[in-house]
Amino acid sequence: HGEFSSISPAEFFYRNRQMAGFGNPSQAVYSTVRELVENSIDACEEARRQPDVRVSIDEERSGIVRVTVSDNGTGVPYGEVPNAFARVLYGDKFTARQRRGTFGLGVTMAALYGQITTDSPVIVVTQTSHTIGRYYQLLIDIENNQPVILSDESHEREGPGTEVTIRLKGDLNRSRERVYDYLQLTTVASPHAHVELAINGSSIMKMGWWHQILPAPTTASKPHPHGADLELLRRLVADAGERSLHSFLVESFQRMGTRTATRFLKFLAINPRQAVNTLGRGDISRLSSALRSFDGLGRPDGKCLSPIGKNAFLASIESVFAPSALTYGSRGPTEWSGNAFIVESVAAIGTGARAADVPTLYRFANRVPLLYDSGEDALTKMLKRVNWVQYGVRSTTPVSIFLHLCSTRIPFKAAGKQSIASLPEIEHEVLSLLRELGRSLKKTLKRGERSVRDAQK
Amino acid sequence: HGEFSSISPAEFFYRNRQMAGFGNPSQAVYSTVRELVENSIDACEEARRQPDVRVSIDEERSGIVRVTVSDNGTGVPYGEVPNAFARVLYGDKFTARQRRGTFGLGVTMAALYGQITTDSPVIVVTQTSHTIGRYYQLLIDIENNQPVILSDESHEREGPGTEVTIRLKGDLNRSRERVYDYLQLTTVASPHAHVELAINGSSIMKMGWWHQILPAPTTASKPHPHGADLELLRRLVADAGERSLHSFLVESFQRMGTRTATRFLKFLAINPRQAVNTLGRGDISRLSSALRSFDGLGRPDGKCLSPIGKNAFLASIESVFAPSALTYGSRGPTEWSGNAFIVESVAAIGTGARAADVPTLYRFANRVPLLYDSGEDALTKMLKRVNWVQYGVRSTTPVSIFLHLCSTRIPFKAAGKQSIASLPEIEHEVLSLLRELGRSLKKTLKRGERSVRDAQK
Ligand SMILES: Nc1ncnc2c1ncn2[C@@H]1O[C@H](COP(=O)(O)OP(=O)(O)OP(=O)(O)O)[C@@H](O)[C@H]1O
Ligand SMILES: Nc1ncnc2c1ncn2[C@@H]1O[C@H](COP(=O)(O)OP(=O)(O)OP(=O)(O)O)[C@@H](O)[C@H]1O
Ligand SMILES: [Mg+2]
Ligand SMILES: [Mg+2]
Repeated sequence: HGEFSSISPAEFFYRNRQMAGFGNPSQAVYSTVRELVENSIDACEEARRQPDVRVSIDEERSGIVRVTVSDNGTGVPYGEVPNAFARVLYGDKFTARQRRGTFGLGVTMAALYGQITTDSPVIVVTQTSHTIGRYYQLLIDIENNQPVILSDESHEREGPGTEVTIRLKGDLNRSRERVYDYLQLTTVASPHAHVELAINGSSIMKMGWWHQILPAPTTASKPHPHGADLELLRRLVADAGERSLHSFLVESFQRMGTRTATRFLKFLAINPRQAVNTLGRGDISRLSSALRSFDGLGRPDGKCLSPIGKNAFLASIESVFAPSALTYGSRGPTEWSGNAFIVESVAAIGTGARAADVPTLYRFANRVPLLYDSGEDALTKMLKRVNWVQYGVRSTTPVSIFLHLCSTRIPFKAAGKQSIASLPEIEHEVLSLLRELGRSLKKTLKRGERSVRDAQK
Repeated sequence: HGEFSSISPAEFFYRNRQMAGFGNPSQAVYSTVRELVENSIDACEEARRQPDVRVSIDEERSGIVRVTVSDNGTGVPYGEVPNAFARVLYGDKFTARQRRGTFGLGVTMAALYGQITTDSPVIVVTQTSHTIGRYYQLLIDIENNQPVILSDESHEREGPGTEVTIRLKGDLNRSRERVYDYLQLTTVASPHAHVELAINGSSIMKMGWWHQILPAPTTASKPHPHGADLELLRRLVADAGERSLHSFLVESFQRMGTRTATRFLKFLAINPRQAVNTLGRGDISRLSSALRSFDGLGRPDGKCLSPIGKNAFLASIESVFAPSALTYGSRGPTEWSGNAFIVESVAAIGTGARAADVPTLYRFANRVPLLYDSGEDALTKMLKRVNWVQYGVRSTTPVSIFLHLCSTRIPFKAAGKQSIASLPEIEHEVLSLLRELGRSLKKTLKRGERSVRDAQK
């Protein structure tokens, strides 16, 4: 037998960085930009300010790229900067509400890739509303998954927000087009945000603020009964102490009112007044199965979600793509394994996309554009399952579908957050929504053909 | 700002279990079988015994499945069992030689999924050549990524080897066909192995031992210069003490002989006699870039690899598929980012596969069949890039391609180990090999058509 050992999560992602989007020098530039920009927009929404995010990419010499992203967000509390930026699986987005970030991994991955390819520390300048600015240079101790602080000093900054600089071995030429598309589509899914891109000192784009209203803030929801796997339930029970089972259910879960809880426990033949800490393992097991298969609960609480919404989504697509016709649809909130989600979509005609028998698909998850790995993605699969020809989509009509899935947890296929796993609840809603849009498109396309024929007479 | 915290790697994979192949009850059964079987075959090869692996799957009641896999491998040393089976990122396969396992994650993931869906501990009975048998029941403390030992007692067993039982919520009907295919193809890629499958007490298959010769054992290679990223180099330098730079290079890297090292350092204008621990960061940085772009090195050392080989691969495919014609090819060893790899392939005519313009592809990585997520896989992409029609492949000729990539590190796209990332070095070798096989096929197909025509006269 070999020698047994463990590896840190930083070591795991160092060895398998292609799983996190850092497998080649072109995708590495893209992934660096997207991880930083996502963090910036999350932070600006948290600060309740319209995001003003500036990206500069400089090719220092062939194959060495410097990426800097600055924002007007909350800033990062000083004590937290080293762990936030130089430790894997550390962050403040582990709660049950929709954010772009989710793993506590993204920016540390980008810093790690920069460090192992160019020996550069990640540079962070940040300021919160209670502090003056501070400047950090950080390396990652990969074997132990902890930060190494090279610099930590005060630094002037014009106001709250953060600026992050990463220097990496990257292929700018191969990645610049996709970076541009990502930033443009970022404003489409976050119409309240503004993004600038400069490459080698030249301004490439300044766009956004298509819609002035900030999305309503999200608040974490209580767990949904369908998410009550044994680990979740065990933790809730451990915190419940001597509380009665009935009040435990009502307090711990959403959609579990007093009468529903009474009915549920009667059906399970468990005494509702029994103290939770006296439940045996068998009871907890039965409780978990029963909660997970409990039908007839209301729709999940949507206050943890932040859909783009009809007005904002139509406004941003009109501003960016100038289509000749648009239609919006949305479904939910519903849930997959207890995770609340909404799917919303805009079908647009005449956006300059290539006309084909299948519409061009733009995918979004928690307002983040997904530009890689569409092949095995659940959204792509559902698009292909629709018989678009029957709705009048032909290779003469350039139709684009902008499809946004938002959830308290996005079931990504890999840590690079580019592709959505096939889960029946999500696929069902996406497919139904696409068909709704298809029917709506059909009317518009028929009207359009009629008016073209009328014009030709 | 929210509350900052870290999550354990077990917590990460609990929340994101679809990334590791445990996203739905059908794939969960498949993933449980494959994670256990891979471990068993790795262990039998380590023990230098022909693997005799027995899989039983029992549906206890609707939707609850019990999977047991037993082997005649090395067994697991007692002190290591709790961490090996109930701790994520822990194992003995982190060295630089080809194994099926690689992350120290697989079996713990299966145990975790079983635990959260059925409250069952993983059951392990194991015996090594120095010990009597021992029986364990383990749970995973997910928040802290550590084992919880429910039972640990001596237990009779007929000899060295291991038996693992996992009870999980699973969809047996949806998964059984793919489990069967996986086991059958496992014997194709490991012709020295024998596999049995029983479902609900009935024997479903007993097959293997198509080739009696065990593969030669693999031994870890020294790092290759092209793998000298800054983290690897920093660690090697840290261990090198006061050794001279010249001897450091010769000792630490494969393909770095005394004259090559001298020439390399002269070109870099660094004193070969300089003590390694006096190198500055700038020198180490330059050394890393120079090593990674150093051309003209020999092929990497192949003793860390275990290709199936022509005789064994042809024998297993003939035994399982009874094709009318077969041709074998292989390329390498070469390397991607310093990781040695070989690609080998058999093209078979008339295997019962559906005839089409593109051959049916069977993918293997480190002798493990890959049955999911073919869409974005590098091997699939290269198959589609070949113009098979020019080689005579038509929808009248059922052609199958069995394609095996083996490497000291497989660049999987996700922790579920089903799909290979697009890396240029690997794609280049795969595409070249497929075209070689195409040319070989063309001759065979022409001959076949001629003989059919002759027979018809
Ligand atoms: N620009 C920023 N402004 C404010 N806070 C930030 C910024 N960038 C990073 N952070 C903080 O650092 C933490 C770690 O960031 P990181 O990108 O690694 O993880 P995440 O965003 O939580 O999840 P994910 O891995 O999905 O991106 C965040 O949770 C956030 O608290
Ligand atoms: N049947 C077995 N016989 C002997 N050792 C085993 C067996 N199953 C597991 N092990 C030991 O337990 C360790 C952990 O197994 P696990 O499947 O989690 O990781 P791995 O096989 O190293 O990598 P991977 O995550 O890619 O499967 C292995 O490295 C091996 O040492
Ligand atoms: Mg992030
Ligand atoms: Mg394993």
